[in-house]
Amino acid sequence: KTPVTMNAFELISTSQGLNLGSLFEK
Amino acid sequence: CRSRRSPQICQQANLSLLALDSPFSVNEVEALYELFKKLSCSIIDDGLIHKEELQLALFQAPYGENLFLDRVFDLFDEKKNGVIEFEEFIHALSVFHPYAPIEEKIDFAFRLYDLRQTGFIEREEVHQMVAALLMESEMILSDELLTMIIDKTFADADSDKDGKISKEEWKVYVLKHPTLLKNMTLPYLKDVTTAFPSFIFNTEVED
Repeated sequence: KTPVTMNAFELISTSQGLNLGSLFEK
Repeated sequence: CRSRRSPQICQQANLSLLALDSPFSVNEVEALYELFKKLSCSIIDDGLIHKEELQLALFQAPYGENLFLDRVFDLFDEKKNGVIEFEEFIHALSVFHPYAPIEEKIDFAFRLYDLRQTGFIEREEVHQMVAALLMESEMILSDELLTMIIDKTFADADSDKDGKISKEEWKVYVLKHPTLLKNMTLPYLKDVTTAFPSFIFNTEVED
C-alpha cells in the first residue's frame, strides 16, 4: 500500500501505544 | 466488601460482581486479576496501575512521552485520579472482548481520537496523531504527503464537509472500513485463562 492510498486512522492504529495485545504477550 | 468474612471470600464476592457486569466469567476475571497484579507492582507495588507501569508494559520502557499511551490511560482511568484500579481495568478491557458490541468499540475508538474531547475528531487532532505516530515509528513523510493522507481521510469520513468528524460520521466511516477497529479487539480475552495458566493454582471457583 502506498502512503497516498492509506488513510490517516490506518496509520494511527499501528501505534504501539494502542496495541494492548502486548500486555498479554509476556 | 464490608463483610466480616475472610478477605478471600470478600475478594471472591467482588470478583463475582465484576464478572456479572462484564463479558468475563469469574475465572476469567480472576485470571485478569493476575495480569493486573503483575502490571500494578512493576514499579510501585500499591495495587494500582500508574501510567509509567502501563508504559513499561507497552513500550518496555517507563519513560518518554507518547500521545496514544496518554489517551489509553485517560480512558482506562474513569475516576480521573491518575491511576487505574482493577474495576476500571475490567471495565475498559470489556470493550476489547471479541464478543463486545461493535457500538462500544466504535465509541471507545472515537473517544480515543477525540483528543480535546469536543465531541468531534478535528482535522488538527488527526494531524497531531499522525505526526505522533510518525515520530514514534521513526518514519518520515513530507508535509505534502501528510496533507494528502489527511485530505483523503476527511474526504471519506467527513461527509458534511465541515472539517471535523462527528460521532455519527465516525460510525458510518468505520463500519465501511472495519479494519480500523482491528486493535479494538483482543483475541486473548476470549481465552484469558489459557493466557495466564498460573492463575489455575489460585482459583477457588468452578465455572
